[in-house]
Amino acid sequence: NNLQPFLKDFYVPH
Amino acid sequence: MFEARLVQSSILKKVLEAIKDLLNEATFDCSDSGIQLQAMDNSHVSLVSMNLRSDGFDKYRCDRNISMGMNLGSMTKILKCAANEDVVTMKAQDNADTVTFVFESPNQEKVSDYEMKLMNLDQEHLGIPETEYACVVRLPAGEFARICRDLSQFGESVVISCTKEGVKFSSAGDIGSANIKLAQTSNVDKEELAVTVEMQEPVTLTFASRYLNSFTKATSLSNVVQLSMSPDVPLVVEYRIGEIGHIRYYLAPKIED
Repeated sequence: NNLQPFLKDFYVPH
Repeated sequence: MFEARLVQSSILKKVLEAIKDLLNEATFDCSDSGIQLQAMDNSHVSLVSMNLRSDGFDKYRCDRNISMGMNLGSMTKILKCAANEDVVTMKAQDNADTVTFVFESPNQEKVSDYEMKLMNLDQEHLGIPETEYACVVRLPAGEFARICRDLSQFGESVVISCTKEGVKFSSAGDIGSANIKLAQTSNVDKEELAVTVEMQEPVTLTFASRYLNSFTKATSLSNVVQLSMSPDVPLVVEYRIGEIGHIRYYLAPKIED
């Protein structure tokens, strides 16, 4: 099956 | 003083319908350009970004930027008290700890006001860079909602494959597998029935179907939905909100382990 990454793995908090 | 008046309270009702599944609370950031909202769902896998431009309101006044932390469950209850044809006004004093919703019936014979406590939400905002997407698909919002609903019966993931011919949605699980192919439409007379694909390069990505289904709660806002995809970046599902703004959902693609 496949893993579900978090949005923080793509977008940086500012 | 903040005051925003909308003739169609149904827009605000539909916006709440579109976000309350994913978010329990959110901050409405109000400035003179309009109302913005950005919040991740509790699992931090998806994000909602909404913008309502000030020029879309019948009356809009925002003397000083104000951030209103709203409990969306409470806000939904209050908006349920508004009839679709009521005029709704949201207002709050500067650095207030409550917000007031005023609903006026079209003939002004019935005026209701509801005051709601605000919350202190220190939600962090994510920086979303401007992105050139490999594929941008536009299709009827109702069609997309139907596809997400049908495929979620087969598996917890939906694979979206986009080529210049069109877009394919697939899912597989214990009971079997399903594929739905939408060809790019040629000359359709009605814009909102068209399926169009702007493709820089083909893309195939896998997404959790339960989030896609949550996003389709925004279907009542727009006839058309736009899906933007690039390899290994979050999907963007966008619904326009009339002439006043948009709601965008972001969802990180699943990765093969």
